[in-house]
Amino acid sequence: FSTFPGMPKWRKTHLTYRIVNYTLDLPRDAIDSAIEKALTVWEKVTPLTFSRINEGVADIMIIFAVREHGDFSPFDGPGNVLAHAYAPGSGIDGDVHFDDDEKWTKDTSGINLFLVAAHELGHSLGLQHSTNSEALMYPVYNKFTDLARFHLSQDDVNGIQSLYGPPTA
Amino acid sequence: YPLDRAAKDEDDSMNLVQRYLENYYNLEKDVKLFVRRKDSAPVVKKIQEMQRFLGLEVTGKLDSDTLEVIRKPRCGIPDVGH
Repeated sequence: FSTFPGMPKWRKTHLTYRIVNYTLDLPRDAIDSAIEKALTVWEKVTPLTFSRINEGVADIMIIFAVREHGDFSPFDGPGNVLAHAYAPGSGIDGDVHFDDDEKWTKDTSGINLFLVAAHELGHSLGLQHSTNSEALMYPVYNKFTDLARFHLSQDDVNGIQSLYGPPTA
Repeated sequence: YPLDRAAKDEDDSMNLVQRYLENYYNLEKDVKLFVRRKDSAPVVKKIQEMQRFLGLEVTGKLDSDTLEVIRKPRCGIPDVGH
């Protein structure tokens, strides 16, 4: 695993998130559920907890956007780049952006939203890419992931616990 | 006609590789990957860096395994931080 230069991390254990807009590829409740499940992946192995807000500025602002979307890091249309996210901090930092030119799905027929969200939220919490191809933080999307048996690799767990420690009893 | 088609496919692949190395492995934008250069060392080094990171055989060449991974969807965060 690796962390961002300077090891940025959240200095609090309770974080807020906000889903600012939605892709039309999926019903809203499916998107809400994918994001919530992706947060739970990290919640289970750290002392971190998350709550959703629907107005105002959250620690983690989640958007769907195409091409140039205000951060000077434009998306590239269908394929290749699926999403990006920012390391912990204020303002745009911590935020997650999904490329809405992708076909987002609940299963793996298109791009699975849960898998990409879990990866991007890893960045929001301070993890950089891993060189371990079994890790969630490996940067290449794996459509053969078994969603029913999804679990973080030990590499992901070691990485996130190097920043936040294990869950509190 | 087939020859032209093959040449275009190759150009598209090369552009993709160029962008990939620029985006994720800090290949300098003024280093042209596909112009024959006296010194190909910087490009080979970047390809090796990418292959090492992605767990591929480190050849420094754009073999089929390397091109296959480059064509797969991925996260937009660069592997090498500024």
